[in-house]
Amino acid sequence: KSTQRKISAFFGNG
Amino acid sequence: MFEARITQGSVLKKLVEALKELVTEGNFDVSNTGLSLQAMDSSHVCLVSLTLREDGFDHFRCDRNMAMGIHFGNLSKILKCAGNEDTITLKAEDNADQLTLMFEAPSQDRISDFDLKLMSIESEHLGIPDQDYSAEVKLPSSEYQRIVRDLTSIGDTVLISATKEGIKFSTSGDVGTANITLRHNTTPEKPEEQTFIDLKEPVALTFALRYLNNFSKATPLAPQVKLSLTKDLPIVVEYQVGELGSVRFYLAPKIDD
Repeated sequence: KSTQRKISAFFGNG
Repeated sequence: MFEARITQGSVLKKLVEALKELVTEGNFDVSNTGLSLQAMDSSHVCLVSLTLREDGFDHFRCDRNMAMGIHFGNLSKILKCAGNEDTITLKAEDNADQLTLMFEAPSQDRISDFDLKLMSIESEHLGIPDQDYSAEVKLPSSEYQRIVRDLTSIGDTVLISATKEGIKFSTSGDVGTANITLRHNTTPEKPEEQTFIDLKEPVALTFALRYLNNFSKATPLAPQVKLSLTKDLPIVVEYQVGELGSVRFYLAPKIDD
């Protein structure tokens, strides 16, 4: 089973 | 004050049509280098990054950095009132609560102006690192549109795999399965009809088709689209908007638990 990740999990606060 | 004039106003119309369903609102950040926007969709699964360079406009002036909160549905309503051949000028005073859009017909015999109410939007700005991707694929934007549209009718998610054989899009659903493979192909005379695959290492990732399909609303902006893939990272779907800049869509992958 695969889960949809959130985009913020990949990019830091900038 | 801020003032930006673009002779080819249809570009702005197309840009807003490409974004408005994905992001309902966001800040136009203007500075002396141009206009940019970063916004996530409501589920925070994808991110849109728009960059329009100052020198891509026919006239650009920005005395002070500003974040103009835009409701894209409302901006779209106003831009629909501009003719496809119109020159569009955007104007705002410093700290204004409205953005003025002026439309001029090519014959100069019709000039209209509309004021769009601005919003105060707190947006989380994400830092997108510069990086090398395992696979970069440039293909006709109409081909990308067709692939994601066709696969959306079969399944909900797509496995995109890039190998030395080409780039393969696979899905499955109630009706069955589908696989579409594109190969590197520089045979067509027109560069915009060619497919370029730059592969550093094989990569395979799964994405929700609904979003990839939504990104293809940007097709009228550019003849080609670039897909960038790296294991366990968001895909980048990038449209170059002529000399003006680019719109990039980032979509987080689905990852096995």
